[in-house]
Amino acid sequence: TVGAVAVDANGHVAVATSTGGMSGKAVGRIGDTPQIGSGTYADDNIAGVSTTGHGESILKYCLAHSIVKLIESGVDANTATKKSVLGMTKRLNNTAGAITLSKNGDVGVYFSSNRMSWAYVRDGKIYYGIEHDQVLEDAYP
Amino acid sequence: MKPIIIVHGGAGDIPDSRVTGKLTGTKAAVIAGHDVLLKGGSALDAVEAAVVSMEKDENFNAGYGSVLNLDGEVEMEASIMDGARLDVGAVTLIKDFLHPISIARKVLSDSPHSLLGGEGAKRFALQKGFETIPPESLISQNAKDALQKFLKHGEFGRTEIGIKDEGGVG
Repeated sequence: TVGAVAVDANGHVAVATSTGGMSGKAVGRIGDTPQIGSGTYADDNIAGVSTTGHGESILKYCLAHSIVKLIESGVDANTATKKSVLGMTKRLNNTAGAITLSKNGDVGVYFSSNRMSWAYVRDGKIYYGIEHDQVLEDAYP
Repeated sequence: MKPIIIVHGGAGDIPDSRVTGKLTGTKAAVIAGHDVLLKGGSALDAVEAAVVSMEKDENFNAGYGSVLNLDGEVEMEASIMDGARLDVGAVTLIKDFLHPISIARKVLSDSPHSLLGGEGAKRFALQKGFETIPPESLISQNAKDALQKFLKHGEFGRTEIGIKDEGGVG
């Protein structure tokens, strides 16, 4: 699965997510990605989220929407992302990851899986990683 | 507002052999999206550009390089959401197109619906000018190997779900 969240100069939030699903899935299986609130959610008034991981669990937990609602309640983007991903994992015993931008551009990244690649650009630098607690940086080309 | 974009390239039990490709492709995607924002493009334009970049890249489970279903086919899905009006567009069970995210965006902009699937999604895409590609052109060797591994061992895809230390996942 791949995804992106952006906030533009006008303060508009948008999110996109795309996937092939899971290897060996049944023909006709639909996961979380196309289901709004599970794989993708965006609200200019709050935040945007794209998720990845165990699709059946993500959609049962409405993971993207759960992160957005936590931010609406006053939780910061990173804490909300971590709290919801861990909440899903604890409740359903499957793993996931998510990327989040609040309406103000605050970043959230968390995954309960072994790895998740991610990257964002801020102040002329690309920040990226794939391991837990790893933040690498390159100059923006 | 200072524009910003973040991308992900998928979570799971990514093997060491795929890490470099994932990192390179993830950085390329965020640059593609950020370049759109720098030129004054909208958030919708930026997230589509970033995802298109990864759908072309076999290092990711989307577009070319998507994992395979039990029939050995690529069957994809995508969604896009505009936070200004809570408008959404999504497609599912779609085959034979390289960029499902761009079809999803057309559902958002050119359709009264939110989610189109299967044959209807294909018909909509063709009506909107998208061209099909041979199904085998979406299949990577890594996806073939992952399906064989699943059929042999019953392990769900390493690109999607971790199989180590996951407490019974899969």
